[in-house]
Amino acid sequence: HSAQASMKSFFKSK
Amino acid sequence: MLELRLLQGSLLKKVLEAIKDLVTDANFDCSATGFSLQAMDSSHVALVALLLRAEGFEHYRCDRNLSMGMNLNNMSKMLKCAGNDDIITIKADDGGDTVTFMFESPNQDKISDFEMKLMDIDSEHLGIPETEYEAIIRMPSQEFARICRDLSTIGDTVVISASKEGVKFSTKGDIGSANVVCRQNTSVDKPEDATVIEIQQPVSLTFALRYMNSFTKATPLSNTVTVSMSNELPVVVEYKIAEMGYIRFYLAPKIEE
Repeated sequence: HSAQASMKSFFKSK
Repeated sequence: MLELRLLQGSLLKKVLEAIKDLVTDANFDCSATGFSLQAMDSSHVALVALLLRAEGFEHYRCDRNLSMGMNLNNMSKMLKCAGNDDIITIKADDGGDTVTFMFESPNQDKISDFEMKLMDIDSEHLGIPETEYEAIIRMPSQEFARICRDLSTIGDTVVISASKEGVKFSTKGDIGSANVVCRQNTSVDKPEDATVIEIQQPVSLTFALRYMNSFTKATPLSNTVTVSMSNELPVVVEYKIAEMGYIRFYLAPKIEE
């Protein structure tokens, strides 16, 4: 089964 | 004081149609560089980045950096009142709580202004590094939209696999499965009809079709779309906005649990 990754797990807050 | 005059007002109308279903509220940032926006959808799965460069405006005055929080649905309602051939001017005062959209008909016989209330939006800005992508696919934007629409009638997710042989879009659902393969094709009459695939190494990623379909609302902005992928990174779906900038959609992949 696949889960949806979040954008925040790839790019850091500025 | 901010005053931005855009001769091709229809571009701004199309930009709003492209993003208003993905993002509800967003801050538009205005600086010497241009008019820009970065916003995530409410579930933080997708991100949209817009840039309209200052040089693309007929008149561009931005005395100091300004961030204007707007409800995109309301902004879209106002821009829909502009004719497709109208010139659109965006005006705001420093520290004001409204923005004015002025519409001029091409022969100047009708001038309208619509004032919209601004809002305070606590938005998170993500730093997106410049990346060398492992696979870059450029194809006609209408073809990409067609594939996303067709596959979403069969399944909820799409596996995009890019290799030297081509790019394969696959889905599975209750009624069956589907694969669409696009091969590189540069022997076309018009360059915008070409499919160009640049591969450093094969990439295969899974995405929710719902978001991909939402991104294709930007199709009227450009004849071509560029899909850039690297393993284990969000995909970038980019529509260039002629002589002005771009709209880029980032989508986080689905990952195996």
